[in-house]
Amino acid sequence: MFEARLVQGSLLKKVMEAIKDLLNEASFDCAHSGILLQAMDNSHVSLVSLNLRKEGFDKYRCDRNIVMGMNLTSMSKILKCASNDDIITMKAQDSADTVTFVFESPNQEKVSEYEMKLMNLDQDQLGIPETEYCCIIKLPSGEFARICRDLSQFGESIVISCTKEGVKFSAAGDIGTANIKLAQTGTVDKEEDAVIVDMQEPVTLTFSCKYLNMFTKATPLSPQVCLSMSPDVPLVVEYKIGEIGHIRYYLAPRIGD
Amino acid sequence: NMSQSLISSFFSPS
Repeated sequence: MFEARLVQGSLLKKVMEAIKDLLNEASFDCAHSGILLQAMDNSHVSLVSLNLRKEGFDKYRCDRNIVMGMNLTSMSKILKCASNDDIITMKAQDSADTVTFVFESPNQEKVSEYEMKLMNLDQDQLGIPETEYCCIIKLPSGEFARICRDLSQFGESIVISCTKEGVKFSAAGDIGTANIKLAQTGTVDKEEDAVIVDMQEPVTLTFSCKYLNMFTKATPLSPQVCLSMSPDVPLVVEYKIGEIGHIRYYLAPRIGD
Repeated sequence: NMSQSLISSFFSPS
């Protein structure tokens, strides 16, 4: 028996919005410690890694490990039926071919149940090694989304350049060039408003605008985003999911022609 | 024209 109950059901709705444009389907690996999802996007350019710890759920039970292959378009349709203040429970029998979503209104007066067929997915799991990154940049997630959106008007790529002074985002294309510099902030009232650069070595890498913009669909999950960069390895874009876990996007850098 | 690398070339299958 697998059962995971989340009083703050809106988090699950937001997680779905953050992955459904990148992935058509994905396996949810449910284990005693929590739920993991790891999948490459359809073009194998980026990787999504989602981690929801059991401690983050209001009730979590997983008697034996199960892998639930889900069509994310279908799951997204079902989660759209949940209100933002609904309590969401996911449950499945040990060797079931369906998963059930239960949505309870806060006053328990309305209870909806949706059963969805599971899929057999044969997905390549990638091993993500522990990496020491040269630059780790924390910035407000809304600011990052704004920068990606603004720069995507100029070209298909965004160059992210990190030095000890701060971080520079640039793009160039037919209409001209754009440069946005963010300096490290001094003291701020709210930690989530800060721009913090932890740099060992300066790094400049180029990434696809299209993918960065898709990652920013996770913005509602967290006020802060963390970018980790090293030369010649994928960028990591991480959003915390409340107290439950995190979503990480790995994007391979673009290579000059 | 810049080529986009595949993510699988960076991470070995586990």
